[in-house]
Amino acid sequence: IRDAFDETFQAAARNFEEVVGQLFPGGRGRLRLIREDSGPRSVLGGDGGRSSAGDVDVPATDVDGVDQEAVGHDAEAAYGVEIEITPAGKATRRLSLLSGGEKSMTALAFLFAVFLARPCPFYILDEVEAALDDSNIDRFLSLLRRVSDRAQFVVVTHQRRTMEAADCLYGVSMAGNGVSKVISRRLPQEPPALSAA
Amino acid sequence: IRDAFDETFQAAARNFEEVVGQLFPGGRGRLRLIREDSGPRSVLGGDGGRSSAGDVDVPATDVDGVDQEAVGHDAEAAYGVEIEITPAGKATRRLSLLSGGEKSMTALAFLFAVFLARPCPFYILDEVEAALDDSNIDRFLSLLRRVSDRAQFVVVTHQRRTMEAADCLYGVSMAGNGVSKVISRRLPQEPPALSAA
Amino acid sequence: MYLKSLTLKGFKSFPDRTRLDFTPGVSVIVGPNGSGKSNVTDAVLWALGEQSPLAVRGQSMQDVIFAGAHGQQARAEALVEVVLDNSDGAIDLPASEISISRRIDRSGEGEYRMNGARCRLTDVLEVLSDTGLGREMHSVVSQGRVEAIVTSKPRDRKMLIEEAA
Amino acid sequence: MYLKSLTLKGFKSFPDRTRLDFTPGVSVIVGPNGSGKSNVTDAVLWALGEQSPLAVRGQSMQDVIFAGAHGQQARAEALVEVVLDNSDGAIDLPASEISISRRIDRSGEGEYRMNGARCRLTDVLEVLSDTGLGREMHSVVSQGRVEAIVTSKPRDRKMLIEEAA
Ligand SMILES: Nc1ncnc2c1ncn2[C@@H]1O[C@H](COP(=O)(O)OP(=O)(O)OP(=O)(O)O)[C@@H](O)[C@H]1O
Ligand SMILES: Nc1ncnc2c1ncn2[C@@H]1O[C@H](COP(=O)(O)OP(=O)(O)OP(=O)(O)O)[C@@H](O)[C@H]1O
Ligand SMILES: [Mg+2]
Ligand SMILES: [Mg+2]
Repeated sequence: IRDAFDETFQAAARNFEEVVGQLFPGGRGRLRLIREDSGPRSVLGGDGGRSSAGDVDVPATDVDGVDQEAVGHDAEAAYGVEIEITPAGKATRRLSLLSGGEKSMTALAFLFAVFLARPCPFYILDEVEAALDDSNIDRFLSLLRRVSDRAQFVVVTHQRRTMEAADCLYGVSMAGNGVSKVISRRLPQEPPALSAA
Repeated sequence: IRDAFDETFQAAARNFEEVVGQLFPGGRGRLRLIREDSGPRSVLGGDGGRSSAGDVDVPATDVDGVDQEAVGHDAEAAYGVEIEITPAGKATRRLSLLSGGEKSMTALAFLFAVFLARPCPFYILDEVEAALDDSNIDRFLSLLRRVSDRAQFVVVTHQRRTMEAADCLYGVSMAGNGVSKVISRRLPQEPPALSAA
Repeated sequence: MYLKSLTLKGFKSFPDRTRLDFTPGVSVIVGPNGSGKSNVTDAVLWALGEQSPLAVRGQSMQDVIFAGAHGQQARAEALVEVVLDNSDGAIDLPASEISISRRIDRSGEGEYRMNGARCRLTDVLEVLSDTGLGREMHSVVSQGRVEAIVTSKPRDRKMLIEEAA
Repeated sequence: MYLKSLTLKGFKSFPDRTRLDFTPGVSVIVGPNGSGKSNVTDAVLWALGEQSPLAVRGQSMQDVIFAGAHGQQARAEALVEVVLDNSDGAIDLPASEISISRRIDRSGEGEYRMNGARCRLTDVLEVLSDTGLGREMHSVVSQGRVEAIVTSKPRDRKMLIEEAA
């Protein structure tokens, strides 16, 4: 099972760099496997262990190419996946300092990177574009359309722009009587010219 | 200081009912002051004490018209403010079951209710409309315009619709070099016909 | 393998039997605030074995039973059925369709069924893990949860990859 | 009383001196993802005494100092100045304008100033509480935090009202 993880991680890491190129034009990103060290180093690292966001400070050892022996035997150390992202023109630093939209795009890049390595049969994405501005929504939807032959996607949204990416559309309404009603409609899906501007 | 709280709470409670009428047309809402009881009752209440949302289950005593004696002397019991909201046509139940947009509107109703009772000099609202559909954004913006003479509001957003409520507009941009740039523009604010549909 | 249909009855804002049929590709569920879209997300999570009421926004599991509204009585039970298309044989069972359903009543009693026959939660989870749908259901991103990947600990992200692997 | 101007220098994505002038009424700060809008929100919170780096999305307070970008050196310190209009005498000081500024350098050393004179955090908090702006700054709703009022405990909401009262 360790080999399966290693293989999936390596593939996800390659995909992540590629997907980041699409979601953050001009930007760079990578995934790192790290071993969170215990002991004096982590105590000196301050709240690096406690705070969950901006995990750059977690005292950790880079595990390049998973050392199967270490990962197998070193049950004491916890292994983790670190995300590094550098939007165009900016300097890499803490994930926590990223904007709301940038955090969402980074999370989506990670999700798609893992999906491309090992697709699940279906994905349900509920309002994942809430923090995104229009150009980022378009980048997300273009990526979604590009990979929609590899898994089924159910996207839940209150935004009209997102409707344009649908093969099949479900309208949910509530007539003021507390009861939900669903109407469905298939759409002829042509390669969408999603971003005219 | 207890009198100040009581007065503010009573005013906020009255305002809440009125603001809910504007943000949830056809809906009802109220604020209740409750005393969270300790002892066997709360243990039977299950995770009512632990879970933070849907506080309907908190074993509590309704404190109608703040019992000054009790609030003052009963230092053991913790007092809290419970929110009850019933959107049009629905049945009142847990807050936790509300939709994302309904939770945001409820939170805004509470914020405005307290503001109308005791305005702070200024409010900064960062992307508070992210979960709202267009009709709810319009209701929020109409309320904001109605009360904008009583406090200063700074609204941060990536959405164009929200721009329409501005007296003064600040455009923030980043030219791909990691440096933010601000351009400001005053607007002639006429009573906006915010919702044409 | 893909999600073929979802049927809700007495679940949250769906008092009467409601069925959604899905296609491979991209389905978009759209509607105003509070109309019932995320209730559909919750229904899929719930039918496929969600154990925490908090994950479907309740305090107790019975919270998912339609609680009444103007002109509608509360229902005594909630039922959700998910039908998975298995024509690619992703699930190691001799059936081209796999139906998984879950029921709960006001007392909190409930059951799971697979293709009509009563089964245990572990049977459902086993079938799902065959297809890469793990216990954590990382392929379902609930409302407000997308940023969790970025704010979570490195260890949790590793688990996400392990579940897929 | 109202917020008259905000000046940022070396703070987050504002390496060079940037000033925003506000009016009473509704100001809207608009722009694309990652342009720097919430950094403005953070600047106000920070200048008015925020003690937790997490509240301004950092891990240590020095995280707010401009850390460099393509073609720009990192800065050695961050400075934010908030000017409050006091023509209505809401603040019990003989000045029609109150300037509050805060500075921090790479070593974490910093200071507060009021109308140019060094002061302590408690002096700033005292002046603010005169105007109803409490320590908790409930009048500032940070990105992603609006639903907190609904998910928080009844006790926290009571504190919100107490702060206003
Ligand atoms: N057990 C129940 N019985 C009746 N109604 C319920 C039940 N549980 C939830 N609801 C109602 O369903 C509504 C929430 O629906 P849902 O979360 O699906 O909305 P949504 O379409 O996702 O909206 P948004 O765009 O705001 O996220 C709430 O108004 C809630 O009161
Ligand atoms: N100390 C710093 N030095 C340089 N850049 C910084 C610093 N701190 C934050 N930033 C950058 O500022 C950007 C975030 O800006 P901000 O959160 O204000 O965006 P925003 O306009 O609110 O976007 P959104 O609409 O997505 O919320 C990030 O790209 C981050 O890298
Ligand atoms: Mg929803
Ligand atoms: Mg922001």
